[in-house]
Amino acid sequence: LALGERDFLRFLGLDAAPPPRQPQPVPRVLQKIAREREAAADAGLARAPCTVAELGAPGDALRALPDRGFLLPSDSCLQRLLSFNLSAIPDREQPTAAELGLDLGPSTYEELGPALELVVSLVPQPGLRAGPPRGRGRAVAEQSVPRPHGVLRVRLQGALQHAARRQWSRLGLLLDVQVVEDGEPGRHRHPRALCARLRRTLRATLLVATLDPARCRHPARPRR
Amino acid sequence: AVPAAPQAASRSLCHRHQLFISFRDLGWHKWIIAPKGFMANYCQGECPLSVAAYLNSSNYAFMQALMQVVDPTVSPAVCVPTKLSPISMLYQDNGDNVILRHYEDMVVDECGCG
Repeated sequence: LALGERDFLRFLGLDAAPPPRQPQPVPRVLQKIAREREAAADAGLARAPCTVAELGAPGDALRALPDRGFLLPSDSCLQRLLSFNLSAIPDREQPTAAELGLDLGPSTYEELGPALELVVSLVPQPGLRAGPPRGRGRAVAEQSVPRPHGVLRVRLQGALQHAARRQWSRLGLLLDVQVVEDGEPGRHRHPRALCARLRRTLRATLLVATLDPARCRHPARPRR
Repeated sequence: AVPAAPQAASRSLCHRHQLFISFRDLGWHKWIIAPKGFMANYCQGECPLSVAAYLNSSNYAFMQALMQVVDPTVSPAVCVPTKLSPISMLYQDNGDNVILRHYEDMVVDECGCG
């Protein structure tokens, strides 16, 4: 069986065995999806082949790419350059859907509100050592969050396709978070505790669904 | 004429055998996060003419078994999976990314002559 290890790794889509480093934490969203799939399989429920139902897209794999970006000095509540390594996706796999997950942390009675406004903009070809991006690029998502807690999900299919067309090795996104006091847009203040907590604890993960045409020759059409 | 159905299932006839693949035993648990292993199973057994018509078989399996009786140089019908189910595997790649991949047709649910 030891001889079969290389073949098995290739079958998994890996060139070599991952080095014995610290095991990576599994994002909760992937844990949940894996558990649901296992339960469905145990119950004998059939799945549509070559479909990532969780993102409503064709595909056979779902990747959680960790954010390798950094906080930016800003007058906002929080501004962060989010950077995702797209080179982790082999050339033979086609990205079909992307969802940004922003973990805003737990909810407590003391920390209910104020509301937040989030803007995610595309940063052309970000480099980790290139410093903060010059100006904000095209906004790809804008969202009001009346009660900031838990994981906020933002669909980013357009941004991913844009990056894929230009063969970028990284997807760079500028996340700008503003506080909306009393629910009135435009009256931005800086409640220090909430912003400090967000700056300390905010975690971002990019979920990417991909399709390997060699494995999925006739993917099911996504449901409208 | 259709051969008579076998009276009792013989151990040597084509059927599904249980096989659990433990990733820990293989040392693959270092990158495969879940599941810990899976019930892969496999098909093994003979497909003689007398059972080729009954064991979840294709019509061609029966024809092949018939041809083998007439001409022993023809290879016999073989015991193959006739129903497979998928599994999803959660694993880590070389770049610290966690991947959930769906693999169709990984678990043998039923066997038959083909």
